[in-house]
Amino acid sequence: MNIFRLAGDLSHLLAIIILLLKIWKTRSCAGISGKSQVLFAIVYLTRYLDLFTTYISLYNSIMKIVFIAASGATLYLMYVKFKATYDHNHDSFRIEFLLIPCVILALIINHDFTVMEILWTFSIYLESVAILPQLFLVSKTGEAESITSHYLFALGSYRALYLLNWIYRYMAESHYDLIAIFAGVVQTILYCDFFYLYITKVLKGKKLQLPA
Amino acid sequence: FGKLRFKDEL
Repeated sequence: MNIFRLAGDLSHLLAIIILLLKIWKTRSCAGISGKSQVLFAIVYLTRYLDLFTTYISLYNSIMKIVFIAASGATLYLMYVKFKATYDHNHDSFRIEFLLIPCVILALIINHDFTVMEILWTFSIYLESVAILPQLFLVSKTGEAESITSHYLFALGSYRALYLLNWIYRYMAESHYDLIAIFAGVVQTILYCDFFYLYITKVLKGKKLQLPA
Repeated sequence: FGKLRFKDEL
């Protein structure tokens, strides 16, 4: 565990907590893409199946369980408890356009042709693009609440910090994972435009509003 | 693509 990895995990955890608190406190999931949240739930469920097969550490197991539980809670709040506030009309991204290519890519490019390994690979590819419905929703409405922006910033920072972690691990352990690196780079690039707006607008106290 | 993944990562 190095500092980049720990900071990445904490940033990921912070993002999930911010999202849950936002929905809970405002009693509303307006501005949040349910489709991105469904994709994240699929990501956690397919990646963390190894909870049942491999024990790594207490930290590892607890974080996995927290991510799965928080993801389930978010879906419950969005699709059951505060369903009336869910922005159906703007959340119109077709997720099959992400799911199908990720399944195909995971079947072709993977470390090992086994069920667990293909599901892990699929989850890595899917995670890299899972935020697209959310970014699509923001671009459709043309704005995002500050709290939603903080959520997106924390979530985007997490994979960027993992990239630093992988550079560190390559230097310290001469070990690297091309699938994770490739997907992590794609994932981070997708946030770049948002990072720019976050730093130039949200941090200066302005609302994140896209130019018309 | 060999078996190079970090199984300890989240």
